[in-house]
Amino acid sequence: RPRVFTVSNQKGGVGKTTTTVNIAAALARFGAKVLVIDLDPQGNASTALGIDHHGDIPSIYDVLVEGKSLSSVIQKSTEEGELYCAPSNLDLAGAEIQMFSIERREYLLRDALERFFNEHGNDYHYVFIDCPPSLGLLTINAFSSAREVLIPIQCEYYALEGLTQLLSTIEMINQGLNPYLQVSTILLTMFDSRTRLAHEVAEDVRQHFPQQVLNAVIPRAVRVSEAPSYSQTVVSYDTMSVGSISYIEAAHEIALRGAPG
Amino acid sequence: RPRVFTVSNQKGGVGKTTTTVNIAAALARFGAKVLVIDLDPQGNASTALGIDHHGDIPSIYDVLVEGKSLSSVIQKSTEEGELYCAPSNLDLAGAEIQMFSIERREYLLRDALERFFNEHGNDYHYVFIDCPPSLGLLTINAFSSAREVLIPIQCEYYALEGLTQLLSTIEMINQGLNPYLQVSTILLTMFDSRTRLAHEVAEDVRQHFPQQVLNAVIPRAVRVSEAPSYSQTVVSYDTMSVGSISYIEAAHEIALRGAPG
Ligand SMILES: Nc1ncnc2c1ncn2[C@@H]1O[C@H](COP(=O)(O)OP(=O)(O)OP(=O)(O)O)[C@@H](O)[C@H]1O
Ligand SMILES: Nc1ncnc2c1ncn2[C@@H]1O[C@H](COP(=O)(O)OP(=O)(O)OP(=O)(O)O)[C@@H](O)[C@H]1O
Ligand SMILES: [Mg+2]
Ligand SMILES: [Mg+2]
Repeated sequence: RPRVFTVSNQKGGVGKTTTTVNIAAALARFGAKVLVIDLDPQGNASTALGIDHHGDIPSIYDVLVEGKSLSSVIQKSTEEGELYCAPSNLDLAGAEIQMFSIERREYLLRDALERFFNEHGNDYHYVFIDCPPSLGLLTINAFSSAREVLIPIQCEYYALEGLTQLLSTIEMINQGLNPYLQVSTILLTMFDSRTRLAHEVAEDVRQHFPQQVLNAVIPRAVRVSEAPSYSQTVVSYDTMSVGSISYIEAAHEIALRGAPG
Repeated sequence: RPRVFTVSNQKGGVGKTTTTVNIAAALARFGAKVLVIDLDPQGNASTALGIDHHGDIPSIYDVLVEGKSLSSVIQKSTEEGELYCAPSNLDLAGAEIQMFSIERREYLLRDALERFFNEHGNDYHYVFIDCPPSLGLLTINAFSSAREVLIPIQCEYYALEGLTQLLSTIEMINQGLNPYLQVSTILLTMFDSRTRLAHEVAEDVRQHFPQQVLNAVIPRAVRVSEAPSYSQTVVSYDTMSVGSISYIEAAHEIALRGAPG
């Protein structure tokens, strides 16, 4: 059974997409077979993985709203290794309203994943679901499909404000839709070691979540933000850069820790 | 009639909240009377304006879902000058689903604002509505209430990807719910002059939106991100810092330009 992560945080711009694509790319370079599901209507993860999502391509929208199979929309990434992506496109922006009136609306992604693993997918090692910055029906679908939550936390003050809300939503899902769901991994991102604020936030997070926080910390590094403009992850764009190395270390830690008990 | 702006961009973390509170604080220091409406369930704008929003305080949720009056939830900010805020609180996270079944659901904020201006508010000069990073019913309510859209654009690659979607949503609103709505102002944020990427994005935006882009550009500056941890805007936290001065300049430009014809 593959490890299924949802990468979520309703605070915007904290590094959800950047973390999803770079952890996935690093694991694929280690030899794992990895699937990224892009649940964000902006399609940033699809872009970073080299998949053009602006036209009328088959996308995760077709899976959720029209019941198409996951295998019919999956494309291979241009990145190295066995890295695949179920892309999003602009149709997804209107999906939540349409999903509202579909039966089993919270389980649409879970059902599609179950079908996929039963038919094709039993050789995947990891699945990462990149979420939009909200706690709507798309993110709920991700929460009901995964067993693990990876929360990227930007080392900034506002990043802590939304955390309680995120954790109570996850707790609610755990009580209802998906008793397997737990926060297994927390990753500190955009850490600027020159600022006192970053050290304070990091210290605070380590105290509250000693088990889940990874030792690897992602520094703020311009090569990381340049990579998507070349339709690449930073792991392939500049492998020996500090941003890439820290994502490789984080991926290594996730692999070594293994799935929670 | 006050100028009503909605500050929106569905891309997360681009500086919507930071722009809302600092432009509002600067205008209040010029002597204007300003109202900030916090439509983001995370309540970051309320925090920056010194308003505790974690408890069971009257909030914009009561206005939208329970029909309370706007004047019953407005509090004066701890910032200098005539700066007021209609705070959000955690209840707002579930508001979109509840608003769905209320009549005139797209106009709930507009109706509340009309009532407020008719009874109390005719001496306000500006209203700024801080939006969450999505294009759901809360942002739609902001779009139907305002005449002007202020779009903060982070000088990063992903920031350009979501712009088309945002502009087509605004165009749709202009054709339907609110024919007065227009993108009057674009502000470049988190500009890091050391990176080629920032210059490229800024150049791109200036070419596409020569009329709307302000001359003032907000640099990435740590004092800006420290201010909310003291429940302040950067304009009051460190008035002579480069981040504060650039927001003061931007506010000055918005005031001088005046409302679009
Ligand atoms: N370590 C880093 N160093 C520098 N820039 C970074 C880093 N991580 C992410 N970025 C940049 O910061 C911005 C926000 O990151 P990203 O888009 O991954 O966040 P997100 O949480 O997915 O945003 P959204 O909430 O919109 O989905 C992007 O422009 C990205 O390129
Ligand atoms: N000019 C700047 N320099 C440095 N940091 C900044 C600047 N502007 C904003 N920030 C920081 O960047 C982060 C994102 O900004 P902000 O929260 O205002 O964006 P937002 O668009 O409102 O996010 P969301 O999409 O979650 O509502 C915050 O931690 C903020 O303090
Ligand atoms: Mg993202
Ligand atoms: Mg905000």
